[in-house]
Amino acid sequence: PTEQALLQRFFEHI
Amino acid sequence: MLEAKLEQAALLKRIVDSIRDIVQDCNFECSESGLSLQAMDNSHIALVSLLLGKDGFTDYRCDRSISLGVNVGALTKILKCGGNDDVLTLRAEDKPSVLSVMFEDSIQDRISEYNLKLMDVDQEHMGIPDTEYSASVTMPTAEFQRIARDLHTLSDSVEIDVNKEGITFSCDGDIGAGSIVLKPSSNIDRPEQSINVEIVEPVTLSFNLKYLNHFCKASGLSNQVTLRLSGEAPLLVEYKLPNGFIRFFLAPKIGD
Repeated sequence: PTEQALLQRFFEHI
Repeated sequence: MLEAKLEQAALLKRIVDSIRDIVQDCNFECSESGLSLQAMDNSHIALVSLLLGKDGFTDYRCDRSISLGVNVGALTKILKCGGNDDVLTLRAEDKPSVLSVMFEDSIQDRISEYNLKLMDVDQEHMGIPDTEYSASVTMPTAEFQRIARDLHTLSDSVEIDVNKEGITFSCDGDIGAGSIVLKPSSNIDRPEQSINVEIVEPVTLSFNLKYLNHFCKASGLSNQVTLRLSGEAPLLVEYKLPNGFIRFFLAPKIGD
């Protein structure tokens, strides 16, 4: 779950 | 409408082969500038981003943007009906319910055409930020593929360490441990064999080898692959295509 959060946070951070 | 012709069906076959383990359903976005795709795997740990610019096609026409919702498994089945050396033409209407896939074998004068049923794929499209990576390593695709395969026989995860000396892949599994060190090298006669390391600061991260092995299915698309790593970002694994790229993003393993 933490890895999912990291990926989603990265791509939504724009 | 869309009409896109590729000189060799092998290109699309290889692209679809390289994503089918990661993505089940996705939207191929067709626009004036070419064909693109962005999709996450089901577990939301990896993301695929594909761009095939219009100049990568023999002929390309797309009057208005079209989204083609495709089941990747079904598309794979249809692409298997054509030969690698066949000329491939994709056609779709502006509001399509099917994608027409035509194969032309000029030697045997054989033309075959298949219609793939399209579907509504509900997918959020995310922007990919420009990122300053701590380290970038370009190496032969065959080497990366071999490392991912060999280490996966020992462990589910790999630690990748990049510093100015080179790149180290290491793993520690139930039956034992392994590591491979690659140092920067340039091969003038065979540039595709070169290993190039660019580094801003050393970086060490761990990744799931199952996904890296999935990404390596793209090895047939390019002689070289680039890995970009940063502590703050997912790993980027990039294969260059004629007038485009296929990029895989993978979140690092956290903990253990």
